[in-house]
Amino acid sequence: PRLERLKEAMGVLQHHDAVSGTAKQHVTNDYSERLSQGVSESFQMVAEAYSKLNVVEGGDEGGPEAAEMPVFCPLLNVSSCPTTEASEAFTVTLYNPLARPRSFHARVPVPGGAGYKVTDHQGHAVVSQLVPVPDAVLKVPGRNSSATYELVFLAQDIPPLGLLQFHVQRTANLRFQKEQMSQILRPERSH
Amino acid sequence: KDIEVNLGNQGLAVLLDKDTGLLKSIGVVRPDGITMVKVNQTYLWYAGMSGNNSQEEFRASGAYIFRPDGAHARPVAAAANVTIVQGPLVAEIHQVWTPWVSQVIRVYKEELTLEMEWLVGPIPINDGVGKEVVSRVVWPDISTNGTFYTDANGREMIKRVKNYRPTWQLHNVEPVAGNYYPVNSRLVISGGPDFQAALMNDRSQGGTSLDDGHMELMLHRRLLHDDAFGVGEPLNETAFGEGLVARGKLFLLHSDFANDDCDFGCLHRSLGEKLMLEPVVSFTATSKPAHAWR
Repeated sequence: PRLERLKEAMGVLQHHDAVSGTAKQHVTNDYSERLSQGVSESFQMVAEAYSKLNVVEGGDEGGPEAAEMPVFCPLLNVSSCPTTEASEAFTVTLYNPLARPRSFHARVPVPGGAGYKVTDHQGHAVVSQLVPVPDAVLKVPGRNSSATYELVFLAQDIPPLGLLQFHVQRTANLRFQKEQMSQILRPERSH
Repeated sequence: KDIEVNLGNQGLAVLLDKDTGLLKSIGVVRPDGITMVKVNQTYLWYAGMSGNNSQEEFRASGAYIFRPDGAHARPVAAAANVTIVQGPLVAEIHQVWTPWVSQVIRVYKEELTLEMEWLVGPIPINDGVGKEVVSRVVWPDISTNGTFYTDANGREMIKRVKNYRPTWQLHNVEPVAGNYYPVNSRLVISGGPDFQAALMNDRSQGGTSLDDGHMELMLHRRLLHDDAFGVGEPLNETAFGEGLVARGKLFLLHSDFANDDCDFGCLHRSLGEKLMLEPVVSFTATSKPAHAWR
């Protein structure tokens, strides 16, 4: 039953106006709201499933605390995620819905002025890179985020229909920060 | 005279024109050297037809129909300001055409896909003209005979021929819109045994190939008139008192990227699956250090 809200929203959004974008604005707003509610409830279900798989801390001791529940950041497309921006340490969980292994470059929005240690589930350090968020993204109207960089690392061979997890720790270690920081060049145009 | 960006001895190399900051060629870096292929990419906009819909010829461009005023798109700007960002995993070229059109060209180490992340909006309308912004990729010196291929609403790739319909005689009075087709995951062109290219998208868009070697996708539209097909509103979405900003990704593949293990069809089929079913990413705050978490 927890999936019904998303299923019903998807059903309504099969209407040709929703598919093609030809609805009036107030109808479009309603479509967005239905979809958002459905996705939110489904994400809660996925988070609960993670806790049963012991993917979430405390999942084997009567369920995790609210603060320990995974969050799905829908504003990653404007490089914004409150959890990764505010936390000194956090874990990144990547679920692969393909039926074969795949690799994926994770991009995690983070504030500048620090370095980030990335560790895989076996305790190995993972190579990572800090990439500045483009100025145009920082200026997107309505974007409310402290992230000025994206932490990029490679999640290698995520198992089919399975998970990989990484631990990210913020550090003031200047060596880390220097090693991770991208080289930035601004070539002058000839004309 | 050019700017070359690559990440070591494997993956893609990208060449930019130093005068304009625009893409000039791409190539695969192999142990025996690089073979560069010429390709240009830029952003253009069509002026949306205005009109009161009193007669067919005064029909406006709107939510239902794309109807540009004139047959040619105008460049958003002749050149882009460029910043190059490089590191051990990814090289990025941040290009800014105007405050409302910018892009990141992205090459990951050892990956043979050119990623173009576009950001368009808020589209200005102070001049009273609705605008429809497209990204156009041009492979110079390639003959494609007015033919291109698009996938159609979950069906197979369908052959499209400029100004032609396979089952009836077409008299095309809309030289641009009459050649636009739905592009749900990819637009492919082919120019002989040595040239195939695919432009893949992350959402359904409209697209075309108006000239030899051209690939064009519509990204974002802001229009000032209703097209009188039933919406009753112009396609002028506003947020925060301005037009909407949209961001998305296009991916460019060339048959040179193929190898013995994966031919060109395999390349765009595999990438299509990966784009359709991306990993689901979640984050959890933790107080534990890495060793305790493990």
